[in-house]
Amino acid sequence: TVGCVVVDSQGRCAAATSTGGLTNKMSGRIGDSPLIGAGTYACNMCGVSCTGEGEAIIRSTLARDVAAIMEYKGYKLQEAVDFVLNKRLDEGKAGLIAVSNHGEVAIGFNTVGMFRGWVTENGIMEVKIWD
Amino acid sequence: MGKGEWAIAVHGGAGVHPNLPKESQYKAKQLLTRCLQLGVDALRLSQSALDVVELIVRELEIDPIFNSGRGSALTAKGTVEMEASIMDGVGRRCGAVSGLSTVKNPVSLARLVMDKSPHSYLAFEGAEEFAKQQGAETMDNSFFITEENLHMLNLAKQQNSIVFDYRIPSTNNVSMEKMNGLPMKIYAPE
Repeated sequence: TVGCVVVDSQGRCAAATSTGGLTNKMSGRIGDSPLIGAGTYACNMCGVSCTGEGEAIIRSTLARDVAAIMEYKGYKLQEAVDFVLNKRLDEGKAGLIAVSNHGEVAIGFNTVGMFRGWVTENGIMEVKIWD
Repeated sequence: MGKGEWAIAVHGGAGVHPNLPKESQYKAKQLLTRCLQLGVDALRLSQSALDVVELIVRELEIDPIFNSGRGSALTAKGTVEMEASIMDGVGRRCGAVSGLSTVKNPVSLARLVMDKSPHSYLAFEGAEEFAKQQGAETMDNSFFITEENLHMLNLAKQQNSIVFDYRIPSTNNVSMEKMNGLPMKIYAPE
């Protein structure tokens, strides 16, 4: 699975996710990536893209929950990302990337490693795999 | 960070086998770095967040390193069934596709569903039909299938596991028992 989230200089957020799904999956199986609110979500506050155990991400509507936690609990972006990964996934394994309309980036995962990278306007660019 | 500052984040999947060869790790990092730079250049040309997420995911789809587009994981039948979605925070517009087997860039078809159809999600033959109507670029199924994917599928079948860590070394002496402390057979990375 691959994904990208962006906030532009006008504070507009967007998200996109794309995948081949699972190796040896049954034909016709749908994962979290195409499901709005599960693998992908964007609103005026943030953009989120998830990856990992599709069934767990779907059940927890992981991407929408980041936005909901920010909206209803007033959490900041990284707090919301940490909360959903710790409290919503049950035993599921997943990772997600997110941006806020304030130019913040947040990334979280509970798997062994995650292919990820980010860059912000103040020039910081990082690409990582392990913790 | 502050209001009016741009930012980009990108991923190539969560769950990486601890023994992934250094060469594969290096290639993955190179691709992610190139995609970030592509996005920075586009934002500096005042492209919108929506255009930039599509641009970057397209780049990731055509490179076989990650599990999407070319290099997608294979179904039990040895075919690809790709899926994607895109969402614009402005007005919360969205588009999604599933079950694609010929469309070169699934994320761009999802964008066309959002922009050019009355729906938000099209799947399988309906999505393929829409792709033809819209002139989306399509490829022969073999374009998407790589030797590595076929090898992964065989490993998964030997393990009789429907879910499998896609990113494991292609050598046979891979310990298949555990991933993230969970039995491999239940681990479901995408």
